[in-house]
Amino acid sequence: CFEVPPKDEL
Amino acid sequence: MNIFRFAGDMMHLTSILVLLLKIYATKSCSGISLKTQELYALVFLARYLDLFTDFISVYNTIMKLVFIVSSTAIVWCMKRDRVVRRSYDKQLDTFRHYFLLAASFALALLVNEKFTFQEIFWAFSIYLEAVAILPQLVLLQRSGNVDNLTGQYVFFLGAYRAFYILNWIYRYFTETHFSRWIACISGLVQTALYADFFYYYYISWKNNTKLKLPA
Repeated sequence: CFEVPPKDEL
Repeated sequence: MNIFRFAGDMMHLTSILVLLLKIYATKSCSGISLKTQELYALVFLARYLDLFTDFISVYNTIMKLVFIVSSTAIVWCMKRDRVVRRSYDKQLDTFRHYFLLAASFALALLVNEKFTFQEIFWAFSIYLEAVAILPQLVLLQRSGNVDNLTGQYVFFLGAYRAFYILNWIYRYFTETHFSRWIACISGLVQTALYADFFYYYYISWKNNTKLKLPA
């Protein structure tokens, strides 16, 4: 399963 | 968050403050590309759709709101303020930015992290940001002479990109699962676009002369 990490940059 | 990322964000914020200062203090937007500003407003609106779905930190939320509000305020000012809009160099700002929009959206449909509404708009905003400075650089090149605040505005925008690259290098070595290839590759392209401008900015700074771009 391909999990997308949270987008923490602006 | 590391120091490079924070410095990058502060440079970005500074660039926007410099632009607002220029517009308010001189009541003029000469040398500023409305097309670039419209693209940036769109970049933030498309990217920060996650304001409603993901909470990262108070810092992130506030910065996102600041970017959305300031970029739309700048566009509004250049279009609607009856004093400011008179100084807009419309005849020089002729870059066909709709091509950039269409190309970025097409690429976002093809290359994204997930084929969902939010992810496509996120990828679109990343691609669009990479090329959004082009109308501004073309406008500066056409007008030749660049006033100090406009030069500083572009300088801080370029510095923001440079710090983000340092941030990615840092994250690559310190985090085990840092892989944001779409953002990193687009970021490299975006920073490369500033290389020419930086060169002339450096020359003018070194010789203490007014910034002038070759035609």
